[in-house]
This record gives sequence, C-alpha cells and structure tokens, in this order.
Amino acid sequence: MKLVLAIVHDEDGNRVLGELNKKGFSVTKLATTGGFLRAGNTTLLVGTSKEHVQTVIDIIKAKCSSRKQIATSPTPSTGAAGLYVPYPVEVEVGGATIFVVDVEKFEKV
Amino acid sequence: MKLVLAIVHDEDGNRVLGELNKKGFSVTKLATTGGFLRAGNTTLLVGTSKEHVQTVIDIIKAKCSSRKQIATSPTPSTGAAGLYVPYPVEVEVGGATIFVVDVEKFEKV
Amino acid sequence: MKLVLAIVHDEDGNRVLGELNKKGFSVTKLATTGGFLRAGNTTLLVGTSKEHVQTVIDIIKAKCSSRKQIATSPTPSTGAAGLYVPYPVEVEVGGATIFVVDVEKFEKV
Ligand SMILES: Nc1ncnc2c1ncn2[C@@H]1O[C@@H]2COP(=O)(O)O[C@H]3[C@@H](O)[C@H](n4cnc5c(N)ncnc54)O[C@@H]3COP(=O)(O)O[C@H]2[C@H]1O
Ligand SMILES: Nc1ncnc2c1ncn2[C@@H]1O[C@@H]2COP(=O)(O)O[C@H]3[C@@H](O)[C@H](n4cnc5c(N)ncnc54)O[C@@H]3COP(=O)(O)O[C@H]2[C@H]1O
Ligand SMILES: Nc1ncnc2c1ncn2[C@@H]1O[C@@H]2COP(=O)(O)O[C@H]3[C@@H](O)[C@H](n4cnc5c(N)ncnc54)O[C@@H]3COP(=O)(O)O[C@H]2[C@H]1O
Repeated sequence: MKLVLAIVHDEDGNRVLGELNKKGFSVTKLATTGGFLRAGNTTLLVGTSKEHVQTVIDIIKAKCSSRKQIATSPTPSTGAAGLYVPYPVEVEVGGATIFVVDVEKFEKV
Repeated sequence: MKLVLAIVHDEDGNRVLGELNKKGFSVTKLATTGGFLRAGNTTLLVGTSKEHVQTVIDIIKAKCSSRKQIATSPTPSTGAAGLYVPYPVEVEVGGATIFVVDVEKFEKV
Repeated sequence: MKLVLAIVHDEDGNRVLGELNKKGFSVTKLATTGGFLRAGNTTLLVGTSKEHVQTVIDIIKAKCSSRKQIATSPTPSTGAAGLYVPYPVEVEVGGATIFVVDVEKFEKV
C-alpha cells in the first residue's frame, strides 16, 4: 500500500478529484496554504496499491497545469531594510507537487 | 516511531480523540473532506512507538462505526450527458480508514 | 527525498515559514488542532532532500519556543463522575514536534 500526497491548485482540485473518483480511487482532500505565495491550495491524499500509483500520478498530471502567479518580493535579510521597497515578482507555480510514501499497515473498519 | 493517519467521521472524531488522550496518546486533528461524498470528515495524526500502534488502532476501531450515507450518482463519462438525470445512491461509509507510516526521525523541542 | 512534518504553535508558524522560504525551502501549511488542548496549531510540510533535513530541523528549532498553556483537567473515567469538578491544569507545550518520513517517489509537474 502507498500513500500519494499531491499539492495542486485550488482551481484544478475538483477536476483531479472527479477524475480520480471516476476511475475508482478514494481521495481525502485537505485545504492547505502555499508557504511562499501565502495563497490557498489543495492537498490530496490518495491511498492505493503499489500497482496503481503510476495511474494516480498520470491522472493528476493530466488534470493539472502550471501557471504564473504574482508574489511580492520577500524583505531582504541584509541591512537595506530602511531603503527597501517591495516589488512584484512573477513565479511559475507548478501544476502539482507529488510525494509517494510507503504504508506499512492499512486497515479499514 | 510510527505515524498513524486515520480518516474518521466528524461525529466519531471527538470520541476517538478523547479516548486516545485518556490513554496517554498525543493527537493532531485535521479538518478534511471526503472526495466522493464531498462531505467534511476528520483526519487524526497519532505519532507513537511501534509497540503502541496496535493499541491506537484498537481504540479507533472501538470508537468508530460505519454508517450509510446518500450521494448523488456521478455524471456518466459516456455520451449520455443529454439524457442524464442524477439519482441518489446509498454508500456504506466505513468507520475508519487507517494508514501506518514509518517515521525515520522524530524530534521534540 | 524526505518529508518533514512539523507541528508548531500558530504564533511561531509565520516566523518559521518565512525563515524556511528565505533559505530556499518550499513549505505547505495546514491549519490543525491539538487534540489535548483543543486549540488551533500549525502543521508544516517540507519536502526536501536527505542532505537538507537537518537544516530544516535546525531552522524550526531556532524559530520555535515552548510555552505553558492552561487546559481543563480531563473528566475521570472512574465512577467519580457525580463528584467531579474540573480544575485548570498547566501543561508544557513544546515548541515543535517533528516527524521525518521517507519519500519513495517525488514528482513535480
Ligand atoms: N523558497 C522559495 N524561494 C523562491 N521561490 C519559491 C520558494 N518556495 C516556493 N517558490 C515558488 O513559488 C511557488 C509557490 O510556492 P508556494 O509555497 O506558495 O506553494 C507551493 C507549496 O505549497 C507546495 N510545494 C512545492 N514544493 C514543495 C515541497 N518541496 N515541500 C512542501 N510543499 C511544496 O506546492 C506549491 C507550488 O509549488 P511550486 O514549486 O510549483 O511553485 C512555487 C515556486 O515556484
Ligand atoms: N484509499 C483512500 N485514500 C484516501 N482517503 C480514503 C481512502 N479510503 C477512504 N478514504 C477516506 O475515508 C472516507 C470514507 O471512505 P469509505 O471507503 O469508508 O467510504 C466511501 C466508499 O464507500 C464510497 N466511495 C469512495 N470513493 C469511491 C469511488 N471512487 N467509487 C465508488 N464509491 C466510492 O463513498 C464513501 C465515502 O467516500 P469519501 O471519499 O467521501 O470519504 C472517504 C475518504 O475521505
Ligand atoms: N506524538 C504526537 N502525535 C501527533 N501529534 C502530536 C504528538 N506530539 C505532539 N503533537 C502535537 O503537538 C502539540 C504540542 O504537543 P506537546 O507534546 O508539545 O504538548 C502537549 C503535552 O504537553 C500535553 N499533552 C498532550 N497529550 C496529552 C495526554 N494524552 N496526556 C497528558 N498531556 C498531554 O498537552 C500539550 C498540548 O497537546 P495538544 O494535543 O493540544 O497539541 C499537540 C499535538 O497537536
């Protein structure tokens, strides 16, 4: 048994979830926040057998797309604080960040 | 060290948590959503030594019970979209879905 | 690849997050609840290579501090229910509780 943890955009969350469910996978959804942009995103937990992990990853990749987002440049850590003027920075936010973790024991009651 | 991740019904969450705490276990609670029913549920994280994992699982099983819930049938993926009328479907929702993951390093400060 | 899961106080969350980001780490933040005190806390997920795990742990330790919090004593499980009067209990709440989990597969799209 494996646990797939995928961080995706809120806008792609429902589409990925619907496709995973349609293909027979159970998913638990967490409302999370990206640390850098401080914007809400979605983390999906999908427990599945080792043989199905690649299918889950392919579904996530197919339904997620990267996009550009604006962030404010972080405050510098040097002594320039008094002269610092935050400026907008464009970052490429990936469609999905996926971690696969081994599950030693799995039980359903 | 092991990390027990248990997805339970909101209604059972407090009862399980109280029993785990009473028996000396520390728990962190996450408010999550079931992907299929799109209803809120509770995910509990319990970090504990290998010897205590079975006790944690037994407590969760003892305090959780499965129940029937109504879901709307998912939209078909075939070309029947124009003729599709959603109908209520009854699903058996388990009392708890439990994953046990190995912890390589554990620190408390 | 490893996944660091750190449960910290809400008040320290932003400071830890800012320092991790400044040092080049990506973090996903979860709003969680401590099971014992039933108070909100913050769980940070940091996926990073094996070589950087200690740096992540050191940053979390440096930016988090333990503090005392008041909890109501739990209701006894013995027959004393009729005579039971809850009393305030002071507990030491650690600065951070850190779990490091192995990641078998990591993908970004
Ligand atoms: N320290 C840093 N310095 C410079 N630029 C930085 C940075 N941290 C993040 N970024 C950039 O900002 C985007 C949004 O990051 P955020 O932390 O809000 O939102 C992240 C975070 O919630 C999660 N994530 C990505 N990698 C992660 C990891 N290794 N561990 C935990 N969460 C991760 O996925 C979301 C999208 O990440 P993605 O990498 O595609 O896109 C990132 C990346 O392009
Ligand atoms: N392998 C796994 N990985 C991650 N999370 C898992 C999981 N197995 C269960 N869960 C979590 O536990 C909740 C209850 O699942 P259970 O399988 O007992 O009860 C399920 C099952 O009887 C049914 N179901 C779920 N996914 C289905 C699917 N793709 N097709 C048909 N029925 C499904 O609907 C009930 C409610 O599902 P829902 O997704 O709302 O809520 C799920 C989900 O949040
Ligand atoms: N092994 C583990 N698995 C999962 N999550 C863990 C964990 N160890 C700690 N945590 C998380 O970190 C928070 C702070 O825990 P700490 O042990 O420093 O500080 C704890 C501890 O001093 C005490 N405490 C917790 N559980 C107890 C219990 N069963 N009996 C007596 N005291 C307890 O109350 C404080 C606050 O606990 P609370 O549950 O509200 O909040 C906990 C919980 O959310």
